[in-house]
Amino acid sequence: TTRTPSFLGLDQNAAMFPESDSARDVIVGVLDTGVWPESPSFDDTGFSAVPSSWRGECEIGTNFTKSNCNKKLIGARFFARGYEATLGPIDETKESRSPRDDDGHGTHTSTTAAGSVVSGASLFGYAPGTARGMAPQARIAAYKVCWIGGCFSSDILAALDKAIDDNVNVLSLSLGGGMSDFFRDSVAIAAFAAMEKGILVSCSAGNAGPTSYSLSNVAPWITTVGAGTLDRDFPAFVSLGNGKNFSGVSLFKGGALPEKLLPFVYAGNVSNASDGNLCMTGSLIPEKVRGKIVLCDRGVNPRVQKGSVVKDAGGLGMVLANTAANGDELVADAHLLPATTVGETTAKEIKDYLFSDPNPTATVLFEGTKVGIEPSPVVAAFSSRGPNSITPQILKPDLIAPGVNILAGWSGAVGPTGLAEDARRVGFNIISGTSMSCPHVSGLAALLKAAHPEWSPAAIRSALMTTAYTAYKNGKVIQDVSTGKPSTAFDHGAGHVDPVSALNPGLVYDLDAEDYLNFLCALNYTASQINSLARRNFSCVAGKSYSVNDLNYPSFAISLEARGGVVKHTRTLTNVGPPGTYKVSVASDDSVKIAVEPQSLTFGQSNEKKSYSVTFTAGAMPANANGFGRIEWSDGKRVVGSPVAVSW
Amino acid sequence: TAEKKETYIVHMAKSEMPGEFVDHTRWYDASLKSVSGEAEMLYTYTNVVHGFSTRLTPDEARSMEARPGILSVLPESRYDLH
Repeated sequence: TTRTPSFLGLDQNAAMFPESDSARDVIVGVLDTGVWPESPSFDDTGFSAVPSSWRGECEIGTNFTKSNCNKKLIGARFFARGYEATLGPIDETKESRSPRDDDGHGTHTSTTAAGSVVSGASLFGYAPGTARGMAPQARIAAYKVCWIGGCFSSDILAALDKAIDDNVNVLSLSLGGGMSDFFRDSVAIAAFAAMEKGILVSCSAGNAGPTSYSLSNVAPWITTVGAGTLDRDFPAFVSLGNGKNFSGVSLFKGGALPEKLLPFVYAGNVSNASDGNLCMTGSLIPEKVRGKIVLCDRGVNPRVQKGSVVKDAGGLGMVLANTAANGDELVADAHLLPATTVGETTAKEIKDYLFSDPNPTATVLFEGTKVGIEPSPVVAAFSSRGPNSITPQILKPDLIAPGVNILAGWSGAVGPTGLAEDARRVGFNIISGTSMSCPHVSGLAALLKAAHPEWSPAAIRSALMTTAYTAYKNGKVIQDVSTGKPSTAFDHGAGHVDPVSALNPGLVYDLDAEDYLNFLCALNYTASQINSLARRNFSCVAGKSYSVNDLNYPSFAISLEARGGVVKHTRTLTNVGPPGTYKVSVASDDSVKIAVEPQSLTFGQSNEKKSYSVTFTAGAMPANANGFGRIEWSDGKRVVGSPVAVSW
Repeated sequence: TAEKKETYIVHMAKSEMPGEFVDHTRWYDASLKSVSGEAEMLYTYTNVVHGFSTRLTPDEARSMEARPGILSVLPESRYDLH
């Protein structure tokens, strides 16, 4: 990626991160659409021999040989038996029956996590700079589990089974399914086994935001990652015949529009289809579109496909208008014709003109790349939101990371829009999603693993979460682009990842498999359900009081009846820094009172553990009301922060 | 529709493996063959699950679920990229 290493402070603090063999021995396994090994992001110049711990393979198949792996891309496997059993043999004219990535998504995510340094990267000149993954010295192993028809659980389980055998250290999964109990969810089941082996599993939170209760991958042994923006934009202005200009975004590169205002039409008025406003395939009337700029509403079909539909109908340009579902979030696309995306607010103003002027005209002006955009980050509208529908007592997402307009490596088999009619080929592409934020955290976890090889997956996640930030430098809380208002812990979890602070968190909330098994007892899982999930006979002790509130999680979620109540949580902090005394401070809105006991914890040596309790007291509130707060422990140098979310 | 095969993930309680089996994969295979003579395993899992995936009819899946040593027989689910 370009820009994110700087946005995250990695470039400015490079000396703090290990450059030793420990960094080169960390292996990030990515389950996705495979890999395009010719990407310069897999260049292995300067890499030492493959770590002796590595047990993986470079599997051969369609257009993929053992020589496609190297000392950077050390493994590549594919898993298709489940897919083929359901949908029939893979059509090798459409996708490679091998680890080769014909889609681009897998190359994008793997290079985001751990791609090598590539200078002069850009997409058509957009987002130029030196591209690199978050852990450029880590090794990559690609596990192809997603095909044109989807990603099937039997294949995902098989890939994770192999990845554990292969000895990966971090697993990155930018995919998700429906919401189901952990003992029915293949990703949750396999992630449990990985966690037991010391492998951190980072998963995308989902793109179903801003709807509440829309999260995927919410098991507490998974690190769940939401998405925020960078301080970078790709402005493309709409200039109207009434003299007004409106800002939008675009990654279009190609022939410019004529240097004059063009006739401007609303797609819904140049179509016979009831959903003509959406610019669905074949829905526009060429006679009414030819030579004009068309305004299409966002939704239903892919954004880039709308541009292709306008182009096929003879249109010269497109304005893509966000609706309420996306608000003012601007996601840039490499459209096939001159086009720009505008926010809902802007779209309303443009439509006012379009529907009131008898002869509306417009043009689109492309401004390239702008950096230093503020405020940033803001929570992406699409990023899935809490509360956690499976276990409301565990706050998810865990944190957010860059996931909007991210440049990273791409497949040579497909154009940047992914459309069949897009004949362009690019080395890097700019796309958005929690799929993009997840591998940022996977790569950062690899960095922490290199710096602290002895840390458990829970300790690494704790470091990432407790050092995440929730406010800008001016003190204002990170915004939610879907509302334009301050975001909450249900949007950003513990906050935006800050890897430099995460290197030295001071204290961590650690967890092991036994803790999670007790958590399952607290959920009243049967012995059979626990066995399905954790592959062992584990008996919850009859009469023992198990509480979800005792899971040593780095955040707090309190689920209350409408009448309110008092809830007590306990937590244990482990010292991973120098000796010191940490004092607690709490903040909360008026709806909840937070009391911590004791108020001070003194750690004399490394790995010393100290416990504390928190009592949350809340009054009656209407159902679905939420309250928020924060608990921070500080020794004056480090701040170990935990978000608090209360829901009635 | 009762005859239409679908993919299932079969979770086994390894601790309940009968003594006559030395290799758990043989036990998995015998369990599968007891409900479907023609079904084959797609994958045998070692680390993430004690069990395997296979294609069964709904009736076969129900029969499998009732067998000793079976924890669950879960229909395959589809995941999507984010």
